[in-house]
Amino acid sequence: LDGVFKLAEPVAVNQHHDAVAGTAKQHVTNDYALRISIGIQSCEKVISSALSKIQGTQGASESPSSNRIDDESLNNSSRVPNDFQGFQYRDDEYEFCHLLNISACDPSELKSSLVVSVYNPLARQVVNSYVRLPVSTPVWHVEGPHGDVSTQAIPLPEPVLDIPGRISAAQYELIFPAGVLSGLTVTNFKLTRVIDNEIVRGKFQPIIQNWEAAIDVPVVLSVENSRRRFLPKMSLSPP
Amino acid sequence: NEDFSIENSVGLTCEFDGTTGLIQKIRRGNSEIQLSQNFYYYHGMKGNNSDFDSRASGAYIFRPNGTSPIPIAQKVKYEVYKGEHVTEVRQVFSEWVSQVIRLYDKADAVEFEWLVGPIPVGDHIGKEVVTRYSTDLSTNGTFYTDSNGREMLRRKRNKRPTWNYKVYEPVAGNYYPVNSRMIITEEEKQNKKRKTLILLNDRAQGGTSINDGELEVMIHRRLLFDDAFGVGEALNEEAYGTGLVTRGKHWIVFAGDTTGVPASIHRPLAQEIFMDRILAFRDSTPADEIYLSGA
Repeated sequence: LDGVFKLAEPVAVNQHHDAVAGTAKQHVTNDYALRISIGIQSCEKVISSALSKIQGTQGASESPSSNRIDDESLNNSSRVPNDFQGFQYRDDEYEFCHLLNISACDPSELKSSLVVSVYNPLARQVVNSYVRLPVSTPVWHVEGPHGDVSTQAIPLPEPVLDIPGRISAAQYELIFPAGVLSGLTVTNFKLTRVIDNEIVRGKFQPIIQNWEAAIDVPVVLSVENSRRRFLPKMSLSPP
Repeated sequence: NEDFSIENSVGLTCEFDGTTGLIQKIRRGNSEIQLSQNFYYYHGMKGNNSDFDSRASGAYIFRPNGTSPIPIAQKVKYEVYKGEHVTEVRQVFSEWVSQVIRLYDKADAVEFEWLVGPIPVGDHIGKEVVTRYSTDLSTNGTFYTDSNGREMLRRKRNKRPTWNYKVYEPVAGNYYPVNSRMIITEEEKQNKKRKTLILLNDRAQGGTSINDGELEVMIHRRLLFDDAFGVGEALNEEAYGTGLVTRGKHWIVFAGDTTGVPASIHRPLAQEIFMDRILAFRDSTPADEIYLSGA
């Protein structure tokens, strides 16, 4: 609960109208984001422990003490339900990815074999959802609760600009159906990379391409122009 | 340059203009709707903040200079990838605006994932980027926006339900909060059937329907002057020395000829967007077979 509080508090602070509406100064906004980020990481440790507990994969007793929440404090705190009492669980067993929306995720890019646990937070089943993961090679064997799962790989587009976007080894996105996810449950998929040297990026061609269409971009809109740090002439209120 | 279409296994089809690369129609079973989508930007009002009616567009204020936004591109570079689970149309509008339109195999909604920024300000003008979904629905100035995902509020262009509204800002005065969804539907016909278009977003945004049959949502802003409401700096967020790049998604649901606005379609989808699945990753161990069953 202390781990969750590290997120609950900054989220509460972020109910302030400036945080909600984006009318805070930049450095305040950055600080809001930093505190929430620290809170998210703290919460992920709690989720990792809970997943280990749910899946019965709690770490062996020799798990390093730093990964183990101090049982003493845990058992004493009256806030913890009984079945959590007195067992050891690891809070570093699972990793989480915050940059899936820009196709960056170390575990799926760098590992050759991994388990992806999909948690459905809704209290009802979700059907027809898909898992999309950034990967560095396109061919994977995916096994789910009901056997093998078919996958599709799509090459990632080349970045249009040379602005540092994603820092990742991903060349493709791997897509597979998550099937029916019951409410409030974890569904596991085991992924194993298949090294197939015949498969090269060129194999994944678009079925239609009209890349010649010259995009008419008025010069003033070109990003080059905006590279110069433009410091607007504005009446700064006295300090 | 031929027109092309993408479809999935539950009867949802999107048609594209081969020359421009832009979407032009959505068909669901036997029902269809003309739908075009493009990105535009308003010039932010520079103002001088000396007196009330010359406010600058800034963190507190949305005040475009002019009522017609400028289209970013009339045609796009595009390529289409088709596969077993998803078909996607990738579009490049300009160096700083691109989008992927996705149709998953069993999906009810068309996914628009946009990537906008850094907004160029080499011309010393702040810009407010919007996306517009334009249809042939006769909506008579009416549209619906949600209030924190709970109820849908009916909006009427240039009107207010409780007072005689005088139009000072023809665009900004018609912008409303869109926390999770926005809906347009055609006026009821004799057979009570009507077409409805639903837009779901992945974060709270501002939206309006300036023209009949249209949904407009603001997705990014970069302004250069403080609007004198107290924050004391322009809304000009930067990263790596250039403007912020934003990425997000909209989902468009075309509810064919139905009676009333089908909450049964947008409510579950809005919940799944808001309470998205959480992915956790761990090393695979020999014991995995045991845990492959759900828990």
